[in-house]
Amino acid sequence: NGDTSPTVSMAELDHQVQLISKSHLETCQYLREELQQMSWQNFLQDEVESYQSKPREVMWQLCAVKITEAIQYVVEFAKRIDGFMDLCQNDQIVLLKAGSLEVIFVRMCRMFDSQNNTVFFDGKFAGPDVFRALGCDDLISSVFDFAKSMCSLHLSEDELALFSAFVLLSADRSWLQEKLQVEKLQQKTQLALQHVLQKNQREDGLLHKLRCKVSALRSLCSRHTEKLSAFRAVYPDIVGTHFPPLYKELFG
Amino acid sequence: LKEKHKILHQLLQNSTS
Repeated sequence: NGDTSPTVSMAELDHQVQLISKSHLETCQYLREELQQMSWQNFLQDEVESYQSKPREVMWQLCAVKITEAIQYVVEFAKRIDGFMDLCQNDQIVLLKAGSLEVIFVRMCRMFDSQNNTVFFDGKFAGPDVFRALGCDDLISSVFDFAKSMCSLHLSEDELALFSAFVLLSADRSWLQEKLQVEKLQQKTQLALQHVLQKNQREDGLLHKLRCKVSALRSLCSRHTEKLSAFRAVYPDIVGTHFPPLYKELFG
Repeated sequence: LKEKHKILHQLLQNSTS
């Protein structure tokens, strides 16, 4: 009937928060404690130089593999979100194709060390210089800036889980067939996010700050697509034969 | 879309472990 404003009780919201937090923790690839234990492991200068001296296509392939691994966890997260698997298959694919990399960027703040400006990559914490061989310093720098800015919000795991689900369930993606269903799910998730922010006694403007992150995420993802197109124009065979098939499906 | 995203579709079909 066109009404997308669900009436949800506090108990339902609590339940929703619990479910999404559980799904997030089950699929987040690394637990905070694990990352904490590895936080002292930074790449040594000769290791940094070894990444920098890799051929461009080898470094691109390595990053494509790492992104693809992370995407598989995001797919599992999506599957465990209440209502996601009730959407039509077209819309499940549309949401993941558009949103999986965005969720990876959101999740990245868990693996980011703001003090050292490093991120967990390939077994240790890496600064932006590790990625120099990719030939996309501007994009890498923006990704690090985004992670730093997300970290500064100090989101708890349940807040991060709800925000990730909110991003994934964006109802304004192109090619959705049952937009209304997605809108309902996203609104329910936003209510749960508001609920958890209030419950955790977070500052009033935090939801607004998170909403602003959505446009930053879209910009990062479109710039990733541009960089991939530029790379593929030079190395079409590398992408065709050496990149993970799932990565090509989503970004090709 | 399903035809162009066979791996993603397969991952979605696999039961949650």
